[in-house]
Amino acid sequence: GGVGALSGSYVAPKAVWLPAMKAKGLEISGTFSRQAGSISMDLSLTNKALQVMSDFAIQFNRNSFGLAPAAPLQINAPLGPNQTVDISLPLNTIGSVMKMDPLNNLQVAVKNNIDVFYFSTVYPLHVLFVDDGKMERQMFLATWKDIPNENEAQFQIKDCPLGAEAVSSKLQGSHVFTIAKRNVEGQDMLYQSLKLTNGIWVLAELRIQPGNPSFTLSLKCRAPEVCPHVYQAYETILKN
Amino acid sequence: EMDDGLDEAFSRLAQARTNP
Repeated sequence: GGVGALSGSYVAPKAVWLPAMKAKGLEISGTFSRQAGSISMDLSLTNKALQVMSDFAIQFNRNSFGLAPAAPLQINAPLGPNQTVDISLPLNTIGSVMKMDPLNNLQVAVKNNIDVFYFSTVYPLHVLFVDDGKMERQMFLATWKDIPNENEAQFQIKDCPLGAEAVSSKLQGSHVFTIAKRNVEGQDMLYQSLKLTNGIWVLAELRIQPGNPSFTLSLKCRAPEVCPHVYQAYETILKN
Repeated sequence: EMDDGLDEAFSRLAQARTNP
């Protein structure tokens, strides 16, 4: 992990997605990143079998946001026993769309010369936050008013010892943009927007009270099923 | 912050959200 520090967008450490015992000795760990506007699946493939592995390929099942490999999985030399290769697979979002449960679930098939293996993982929604997600202020006010309060989702972000300025700049590094900030009765109210790769806008109000490490995040979106995942992204960005 | 005439609108929103 930690690669994201260069571009600002947080990258989680790699996790094991496919254990060797389930894939005839092939172990895959990975994470997702977004750098300079491009999404990548960063993979480590380890050969824990006694034979050489070759002829690798990867395929995704249809998924909620059309994530797909933008290039073939390129592993130039056969992978010998106990060898690991690190690959960054570029992704695009122009693949086939099918709503998954959970929304950010991704089913992956990997083949090599031995067999075909399947696993599923979930991606953090912030890799889908585009860099032109700063909503025009008039549009924000109109949209906020237009989406009924019943469709507002509210979450608590606990144990976050940051002030409003630090919160704004940390979130902006991951393409969550602060449009306005107000101080009412001592508490900071941040109005923020972000846009997903498929054009869905999310509007946010983040309430920060001085001396209280627990924030209130209110989200409004015309596709409310994304809200819990956006909240999860806020947690991830703010706490790393 | 930009002076686009909307500063006041955001103030009203924040106020209304704090004291509904």
